[in-house]
Amino acid sequence: VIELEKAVKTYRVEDVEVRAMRGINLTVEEGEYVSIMGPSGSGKSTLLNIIGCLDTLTSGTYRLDDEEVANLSENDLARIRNRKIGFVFQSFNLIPRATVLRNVEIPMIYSGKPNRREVAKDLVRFVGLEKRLLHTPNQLSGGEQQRVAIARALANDPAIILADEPTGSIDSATGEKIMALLTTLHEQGNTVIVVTHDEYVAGMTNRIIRIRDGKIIREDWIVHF
Amino acid sequence: VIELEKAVKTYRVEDVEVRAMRGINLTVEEGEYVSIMGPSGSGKSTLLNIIGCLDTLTSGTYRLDDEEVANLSENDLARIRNRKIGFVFQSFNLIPRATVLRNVEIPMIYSGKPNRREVAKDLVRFVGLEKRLLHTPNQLSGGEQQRVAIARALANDPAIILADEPTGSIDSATGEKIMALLTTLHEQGNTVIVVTHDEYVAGMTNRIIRIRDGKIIREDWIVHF
Ligand SMILES: Nc1ncnc2c1ncn2[C@@H]1O[C@H](COP(=O)(O)OP(=O)(O)OP(=O)(O)O)[C@@H](O)[C@H]1O
Ligand SMILES: Nc1ncnc2c1ncn2[C@@H]1O[C@H](COP(=O)(O)OP(=O)(O)OP(=O)(O)O)[C@@H](O)[C@H]1O
Ligand SMILES: [Mg+2]
Ligand SMILES: [Mg+2]
Repeated sequence: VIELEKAVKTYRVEDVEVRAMRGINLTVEEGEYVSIMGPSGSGKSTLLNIIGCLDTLTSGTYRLDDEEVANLSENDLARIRNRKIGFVFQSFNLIPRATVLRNVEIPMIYSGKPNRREVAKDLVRFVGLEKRLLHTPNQLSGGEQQRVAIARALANDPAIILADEPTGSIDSATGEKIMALLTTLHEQGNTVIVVTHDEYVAGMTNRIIRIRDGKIIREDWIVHF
Repeated sequence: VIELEKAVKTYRVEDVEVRAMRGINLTVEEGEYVSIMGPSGSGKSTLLNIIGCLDTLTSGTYRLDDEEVANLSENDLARIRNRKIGFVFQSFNLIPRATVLRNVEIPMIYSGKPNRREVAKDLVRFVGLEKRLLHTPNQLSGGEQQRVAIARALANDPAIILADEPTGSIDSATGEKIMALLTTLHEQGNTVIVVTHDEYVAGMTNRIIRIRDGKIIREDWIVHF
């Protein structure tokens, strides 16, 4: 479902080039449960943003469900981001002036999903924030903001879930709850890709992709008993 | 050096009260190395913000170096925050349009410290970001932003370092480097307080304060061999 070939992403800062992805070849099949690990600055978020259609490659190809993403219109891409992909951002990217409830509802306004208020309440309850429904992001703790970001990413029941360090700001007990949710989504057939620094989190997936300096240097395939 | 007595902090959201700190009694002596752990939303950042003079109590007392903080003027507080306390924020709070170098220099502009450019470069080099000096925060990875926040907190060589989840977005190798830095600062006589979800990080300190629902429920005193 996700096929990257010779994928390169280069940023320019003044007259310096930052080669964040240096030729990545990666195939993720439908329903896989994958984690991506690597040092700070190695290109994990950049890779996830490319997969999530939030940014475009400098060179190389990206086929999503057998369509070359570079050929898609902005409308197609917006639709894919809204319905096919649920993205949990490393810095959450919540709407500052909207409540928790509204933040989780917003993707469903775009997709025209019925009974969005009920769905939003269920998701917020699931991540343990039913007592914070009317708070705005600046009235939440760091881990609470992260949980809202997770709830929002799941609003349209997307086939592909991309989570950039979903447990970075959360204690282990809450983090386990989040990982249990992602594992359940995987078991229901969704494709789940998690960027993480946590070996425990990575160990819950079936495949660990290790990145260094914009290249894949190792892959581990995990058997769970 | 830090004395909180019956410290209470209550937020209001619409007509609901959120009791983030529910009567905290805490003394931290000069030169201690303390970590604060607890579930997401338990009040850790709120407590650190009170200690760091970024927010004021609803009731109770806070004496910093034997001065009641509630009696200090806004000028006194600004001076304390700039020179006595180095704060690493959970969400970094970098200046968006300023470069890495400028972000680290800014506290030294306020304090009038000489040769600030050299000091800033040293700190940036220490956290491994010498190749990112001219990037702005949005041109950095999550862990790189965190490292800039750490470098900036140390700019004025503060006696008290307050770090809110300093390794949350960083891989373990870089995280160990950051903790080694904090340990060195402790050994040099600084008072270091770290909020963390990471038992490994907490295990490097001498005292773990565990919080739940705005109250201290347990303290561990650690002996290192
Ligand atoms: N400005 C605010 N207005 C209203 N409620 C707030 C505000 N800031 C924090 N809260 C609430 O106070 C409680 C404590 O927040 P705090 O940020 O101290 O938690 P924390 O322990 O740092 O959590 P985390 O580990 O997720 O960072 C949370 O439940 C949060 O919803
Ligand atoms: N918009 C940008 N402009 C310039 N350079 C950038 C930009 N975004 C990221 N970079 C650089 O590209 C490299 C990869 O960044 P990326 O965010 O993918 O890293 P990461 O692996 O997610 O790191 P972390 O674990 O710290 O979140 C970093 O060194 C960063 O400085
Ligand atoms: Mg990242
Ligand atoms: Mg916090």
